[in-house]
Amino acid sequence: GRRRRRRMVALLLLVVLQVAGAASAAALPVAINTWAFRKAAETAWRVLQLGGSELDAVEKGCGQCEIDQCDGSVGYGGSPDESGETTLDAMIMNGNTMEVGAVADLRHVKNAIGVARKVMEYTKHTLLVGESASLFAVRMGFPYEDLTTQKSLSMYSRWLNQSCQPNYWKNVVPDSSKSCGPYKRPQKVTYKEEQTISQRSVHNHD
Amino acid sequence: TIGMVVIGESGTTASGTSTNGAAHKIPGRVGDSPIAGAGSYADSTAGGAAATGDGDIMMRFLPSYQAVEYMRTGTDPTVACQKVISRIQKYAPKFFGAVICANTTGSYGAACNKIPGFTQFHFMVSSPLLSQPTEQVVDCI
Repeated sequence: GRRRRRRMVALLLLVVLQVAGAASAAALPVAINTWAFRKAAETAWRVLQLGGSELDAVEKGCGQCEIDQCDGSVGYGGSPDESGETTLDAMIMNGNTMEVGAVADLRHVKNAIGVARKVMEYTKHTLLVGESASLFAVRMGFPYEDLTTQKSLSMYSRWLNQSCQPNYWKNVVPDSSKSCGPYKRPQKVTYKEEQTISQRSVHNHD
Repeated sequence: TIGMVVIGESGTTASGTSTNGAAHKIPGRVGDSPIAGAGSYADSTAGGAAATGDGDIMMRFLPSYQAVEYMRTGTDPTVACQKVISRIQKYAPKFFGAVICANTTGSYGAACNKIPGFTQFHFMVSSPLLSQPTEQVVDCI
């Protein structure tokens, strides 16, 4: 009798643990984001708690990172290109309708995810790029402003002082691993194998 | 870059990304972030995913789309993320990247590629089971 009782208790315990395990593994709503960007997560969660939609949560969460310049890898004043300019890429997707709005190489507009949302809501297109995307943004009421900061300027100067290293050209003259550009195609091409070690890091990524 | 996936109480899924891309890129360069299926992907019948890392490599594999498709077939989100990373590893063993995944039942996970200087990936999770948005960490594979 005692053995049977023990077996029953063990079985009950197992069922309880399994249920608890399942519950801890899954509950809705859920919001997740890459990297330890706490304020972005808090903003998205707050939007949901206040009755906002999932799209609102994504837009405001990512938008918070643009304001905070998360890690220097989001928003204005980070990752200057070879000419020292900061450009932004953003996208938003509605998993109910499969609608997408996106901007790439966006210049002079800070709220890239906001513009992406407007592409989704006010056009039949998916992706707008470059200065034309900026003009669209202005039409949608976003301010046109300088994305350069003291930090991005100093990153750019440092890069110039380091003979433009690292950079993303290959098989060009002058040798892009030693010299700044302008680069051009060599008379005779000797293709090097693509670099296998990524130049990206936790502070330099998409 | 930030990539985000939000799944509502009824399973409605949305995703998004925002980035200033790679530092010192060639002007005109665009990474994976604004490309649907690459930077992120959402499908309310399966779940959502978002990727981060070296966009020049990752965008060639549409990792977010692939992860969602794995989850559609019932694969656990963590495993879906791991399978995506493994696929890229075969072609680019030293790529820098990570993926987050969540399905429409509220399960979630993440995976990353282990390279020198990048052995763990930190991400944020908000859920009714957590008292506040919480940082979580996965070991890279």
